[in-house]
Amino acid sequence: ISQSCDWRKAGAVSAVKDQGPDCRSCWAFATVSNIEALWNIHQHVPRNLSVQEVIDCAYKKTGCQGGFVWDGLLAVFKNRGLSSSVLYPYVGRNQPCQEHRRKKVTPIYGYEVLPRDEKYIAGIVASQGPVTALFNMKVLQNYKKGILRRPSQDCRPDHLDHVGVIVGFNEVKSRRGSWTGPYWIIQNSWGEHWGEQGYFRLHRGTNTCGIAMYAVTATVKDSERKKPVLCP
Amino acid sequence: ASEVQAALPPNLIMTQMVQMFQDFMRQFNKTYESQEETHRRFKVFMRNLEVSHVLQVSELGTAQYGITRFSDLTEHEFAKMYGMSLPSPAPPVKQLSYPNLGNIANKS
Repeated sequence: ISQSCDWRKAGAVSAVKDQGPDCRSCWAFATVSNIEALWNIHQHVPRNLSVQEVIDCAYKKTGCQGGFVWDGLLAVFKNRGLSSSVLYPYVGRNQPCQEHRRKKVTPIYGYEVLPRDEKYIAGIVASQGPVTALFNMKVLQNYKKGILRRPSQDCRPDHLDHVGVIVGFNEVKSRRGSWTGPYWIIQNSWGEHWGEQGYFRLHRGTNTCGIAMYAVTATVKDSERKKPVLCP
Repeated sequence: ASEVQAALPPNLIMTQMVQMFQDFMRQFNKTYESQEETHRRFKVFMRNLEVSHVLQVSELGTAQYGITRFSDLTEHEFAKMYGMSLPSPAPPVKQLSYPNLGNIANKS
């Protein structure tokens, strides 16, 4: 496993989006961001895919109450693809699945739930691409920047209520020796003005806020003509 | 207010907090329906300053806490608006890919 990886530097990660205050659709944003990044890395095709399609079609009019990435990926898998965000735009509310808008532009080969092992997850991020992860979001209400590391009683790993996309990892070593440690780089769906331009960093290796509990990723086939992009 | 102030960083006085709340409203384009609502949000804002202070002194990494666009929301409101109130997830199928679709469908 490499010591660091940041898929943003390869241009593989799509722009940070804002789910808004009326729809608890983080799971759908993470599902789409995961597929978009994997299509960039393995198929060399940039896509802007429909979050609303995932919300509408994975569940019957309850997607804005929350959901799971594996259900989103299963819906994409069963439909053999996902439409573009232009054809099927985000409205941020529950509505029936709009079959006439579904255009199957990005099929996925399957999905995988990763073992609860942060070294393994880092290996998958470095070799395959960004992965989604459920975590406890409690301390993010007041987070501004930096690497989060909380004791488990502050950020219970068994109460998972938000989903983000792990787009990379690295390690920080302070010259003064005040703090050293590995961390995850995680894309959130609260807009680019939140946190560190829409991202936050979380301590890696101690299951902080339950980040290793349910890491899930789509699997996308490599393009037959080109090799996948390497993580910078 | 005096109870909240006791838990805040000692150098913060009420006039400063009012100024901070006004700056917060301006920065995040916040408007409230009534004076009562503004007052209630100010109290929540002060409470969140206190929470940020507590988080800051107990932080084990390098994270910094403070005023965010969610600073006028109670913990409960924030969880309700942005968190998923789902029961703990059942362990999902570990892997799904085209050759296994039939088996997975049967299992689920």
